[in-house]
Amino acid sequence: MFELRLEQGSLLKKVMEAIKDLVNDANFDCSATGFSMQAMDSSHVALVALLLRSEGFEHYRCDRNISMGINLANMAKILKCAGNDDIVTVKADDGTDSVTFMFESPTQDKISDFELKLMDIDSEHLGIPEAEYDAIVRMPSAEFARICKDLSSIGDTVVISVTKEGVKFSTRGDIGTANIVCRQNTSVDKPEEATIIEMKEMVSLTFALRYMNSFAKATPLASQVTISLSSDLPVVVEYKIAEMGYIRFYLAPKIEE
Amino acid sequence: PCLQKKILDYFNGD
Repeated sequence: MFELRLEQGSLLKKVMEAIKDLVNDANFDCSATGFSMQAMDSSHVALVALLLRSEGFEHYRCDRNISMGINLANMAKILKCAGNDDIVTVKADDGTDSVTFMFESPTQDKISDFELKLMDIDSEHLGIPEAEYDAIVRMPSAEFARICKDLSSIGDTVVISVTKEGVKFSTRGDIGTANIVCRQNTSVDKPEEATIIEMKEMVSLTFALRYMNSFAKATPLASQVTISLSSDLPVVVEYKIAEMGYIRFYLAPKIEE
Repeated sequence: PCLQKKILDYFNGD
């Protein structure tokens, strides 16, 4: 039997909103460690990895490891029915082909349950090697979302360059070009407004803005985003989820032919 | 002209 209870149910709603447009179907793996998911988008250009550690839930029981194949659009439909303040319980019995979502209002005066059919999904689990990155940028997630949105009105791709001057986001399109430079800024009153750049090597990589805008849907989950870049690796765009875990988006770069 | 790399060019199946 598998059962988890999360008082802050809005968190699961935000997770689904962040990934439902990127991935169609995914296997959610439930183990003693926690609730996790790894899936690629249909073009195999981006990969999303989610981890919600068991300690982060108010209640977590997993008698044996199970993998639940779920259509994310359908799961998002169900989670949309939960109130923002609702307590969410997810439950699956061994050997059944469905998972139950229960929503309780904070005052316990409304209790709903939804049963979602599980699917058989043949998905490949990729090994993501530990890597040292040439540059790691931490910045306000809302600022990153704004930059990706603004640049996508000019061009289709973004060049992210990290130098000792800061991090530069550039694009070009039919109407012209755009460059946005963010400098390191640690002298802010609130740590969530800081921009911190750790650079070992200068790095410059090109990515499709369409995917960056999709990743930015995770902005409500975290006030800061971490962008890790290396010249020979996919970029990692990470949003930490409270004290529970993370959602990481990996995106393969575009390279000169 | 840019070539879009794939995730599978970097990460392998377990």
